[in-house]
Amino acid sequence: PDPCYDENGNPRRCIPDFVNSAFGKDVRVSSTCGAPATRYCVVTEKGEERSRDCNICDATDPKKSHPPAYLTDLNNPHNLTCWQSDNYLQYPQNVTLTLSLGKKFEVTYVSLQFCSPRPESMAIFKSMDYGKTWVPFQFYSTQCKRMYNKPSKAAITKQNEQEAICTDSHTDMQPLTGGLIAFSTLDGRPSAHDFDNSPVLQDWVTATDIKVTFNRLHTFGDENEDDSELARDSYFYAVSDLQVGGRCKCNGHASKCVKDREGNLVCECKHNTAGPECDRCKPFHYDRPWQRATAREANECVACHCNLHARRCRFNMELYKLSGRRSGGVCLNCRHNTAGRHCHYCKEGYYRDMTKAISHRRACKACDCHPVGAAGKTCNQTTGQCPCKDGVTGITCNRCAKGYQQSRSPIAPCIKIP
Amino acid sequence: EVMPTLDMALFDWTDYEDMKPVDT
Repeated sequence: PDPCYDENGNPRRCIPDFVNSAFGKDVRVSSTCGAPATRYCVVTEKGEERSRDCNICDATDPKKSHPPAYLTDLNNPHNLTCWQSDNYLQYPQNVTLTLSLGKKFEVTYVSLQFCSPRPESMAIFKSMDYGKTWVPFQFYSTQCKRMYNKPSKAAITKQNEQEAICTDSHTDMQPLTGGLIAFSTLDGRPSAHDFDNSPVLQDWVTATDIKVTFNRLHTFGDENEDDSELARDSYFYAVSDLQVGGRCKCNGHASKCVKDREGNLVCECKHNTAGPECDRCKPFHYDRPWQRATAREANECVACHCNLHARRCRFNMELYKLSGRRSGGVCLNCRHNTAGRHCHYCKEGYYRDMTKAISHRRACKACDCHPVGAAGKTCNQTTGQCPCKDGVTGITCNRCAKGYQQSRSPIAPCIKIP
Repeated sequence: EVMPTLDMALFDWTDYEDMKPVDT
């Protein structure tokens, strides 16, 4: 059964499955260790004792490389694979991870599992226009004001629900490996419980791309001491898993996203909707304005009522309001000699053949008013009676009435018999 | 009694050329 329709065939809201939209996707990174091969050291602590275990990162050796593909591959806790940056890239130098989701998603969370200690300062950004512009999602720092000019843990109210905040949680250096940073896009936002009716939050969670910027490393403060080279080789960013949890954005009008002919990910739109996010009504379905589906109402797009005489129509808000928000479609280019908003009557010069339904292609017959006997070309739209000159009779005004005879004058074709 | 249909050939179009149907 199609989740977009109930057992009686009535439309209902449907949404794609919740997925980790980062899984298997390429991540663009600004720095990866191993080109050329370099030493890096992993710090471990046993009680008060700190030791360093050094290895080589070599991009040419699969066993010693840490490519960005490891960010979004299968995250096996028994065999963690880590992407790793070059050593000691400190502020003002950043390290960025950029992930293109391929289309709009409604993102619920962004999480990173670290192989290195978590950064001292980092930010998560989103783009809604495929990377043209970026909007901050969340900042993490032990020094929010200094790094990002943001207060630490600012309150989120209804007035600033679409604003990134900065927090110092998740920024501890411990654990030295395996630490997690997880940003929940709706957590703590007042309208989250009424998401259906909050365009602000619907917009807030929408993203086509995610960017993570690592701004500052956590250090033990030994990077400027005598053995600083060893210390500096111990500081880098390494991540085993980048997840972006969410749903392909289809506005409640599709239950899955598929690849189109060009290979782009698009919603498989139902409810007479169209567009990559089912964000408009499909052609000829403009009888009411497009709306996102809600739990209560599918808000499907409705075909215009044109009695099979038009292929195009447009939406008119004034008519829609006047109809009590029921119907606003106006048919365009009515064919088969019909006219009117719904092609529901015959155009001038034609009359309705009542033996046929209005949807019949021959429902309107030509008046065929006599060029001499009729006073005009327009007949009665119901009966087909043409307006006859004095003394003329017949539906098309093609005969002289009783007591009249044909004259030679086209102006007065029938004259009274003397 | 059904009267005959108007016979276009009987009309004198001399002063009414603009009214004359093409096929008459």
